[in-house]
Amino acid sequence: QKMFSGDQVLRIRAKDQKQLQLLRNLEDSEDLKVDFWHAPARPSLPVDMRVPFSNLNAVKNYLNSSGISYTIMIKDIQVLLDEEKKGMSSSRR
Amino acid sequence: LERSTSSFRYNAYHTLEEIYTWMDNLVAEHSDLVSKIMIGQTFEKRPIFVLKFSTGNKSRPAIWIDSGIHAREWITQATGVWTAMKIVTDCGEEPVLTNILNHMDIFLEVVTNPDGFAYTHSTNRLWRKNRAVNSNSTCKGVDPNRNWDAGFGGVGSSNNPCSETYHGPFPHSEPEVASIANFIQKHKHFKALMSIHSYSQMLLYPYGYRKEPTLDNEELHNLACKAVEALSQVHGTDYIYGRAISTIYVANGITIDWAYEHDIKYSFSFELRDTGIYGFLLPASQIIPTAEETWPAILTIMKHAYKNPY
Repeated sequence: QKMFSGDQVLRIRAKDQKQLQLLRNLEDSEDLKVDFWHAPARPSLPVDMRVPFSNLNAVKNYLNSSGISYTIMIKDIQVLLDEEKKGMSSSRR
Repeated sequence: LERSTSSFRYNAYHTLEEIYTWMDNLVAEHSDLVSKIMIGQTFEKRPIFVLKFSTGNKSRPAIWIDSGIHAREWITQATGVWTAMKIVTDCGEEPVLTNILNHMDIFLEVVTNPDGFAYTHSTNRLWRKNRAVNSNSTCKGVDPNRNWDAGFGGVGSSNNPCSETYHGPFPHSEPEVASIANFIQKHKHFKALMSIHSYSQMLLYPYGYRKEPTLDNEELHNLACKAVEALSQVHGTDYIYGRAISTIYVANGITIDWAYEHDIKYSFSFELRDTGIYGFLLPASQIIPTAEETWPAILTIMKHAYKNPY
């Protein structure tokens, strides 16, 4: 089963179309392996993206250097998944 | 496995196998109202089932609801399960639903992407697409909500099989989509369609691929407003609503656009909770509140479709 230890979901509020385009460029980068939960759409809507732990620094550097501000929406996805799994098995019991 | 629908835990997430067993129990316990129809088979040969709620034998106008076309949106399949039980419980008791069911049939596809859903349980919880093998690529899966024959292949979908929004090789190439399209076209009397997604708390109507409003824009807008009002009255949840293209983004090849273009005027897409704490990992404790608040919105749309025949 795929593990998501240390993977984070970042919530980004792009200021303008230019920043949205910079975010879209991230999707095209196969190396960074970001997974958009909310794709870049318009400045009024947040962008949520899951970033693998191994690429967190690279993605955060990209955002910082582009002047794009973000918050951490989910700090460690695996923690939530473990809770979900635990809930399911206790419900089965 | 759960042995009856009364012992089933509606406030928990379940596997495909558990949901399919629950469906069989529902049909067995309420055979006068519910039947199960197999409308197709997935790429990995899993059956695709639809629950039919009907109080009459004749071919009647009908309402379509699907949940779980994107595998990882677990709140949607769970809401589909709860909704099916709600229909069974309220039929004959609650006047609006009873009236609707006296004149219309409801078809509910709880797990619209069974391969993807099974994969989220076995291998990758965050898988979105189906599990189709793509020729000339090692990446698997097509986004079934970009595969419909409505602006297929345009902006807002990808031609890269490794993308989460890969539209597939041609319109309705995916059995999950073709099965629904064939069923709806063969039936001929669908008057409303609701496709249930998560998460961003939105109620959307066509178009997703065209800038121009539909001819029914005003009516759909007013209906969406009413539905969202009904929803927010349950737990105070805020939804935004509007045309898909202007409310969220350009998206080609989506279910509601195809439905609208195939004469299903009341065509809507829900985006259920949440707004940004859990995303696709919404805790199971929120299943029932989410389903509870979604129900009056669904009922509002169904009632309008019933009261406004066309």
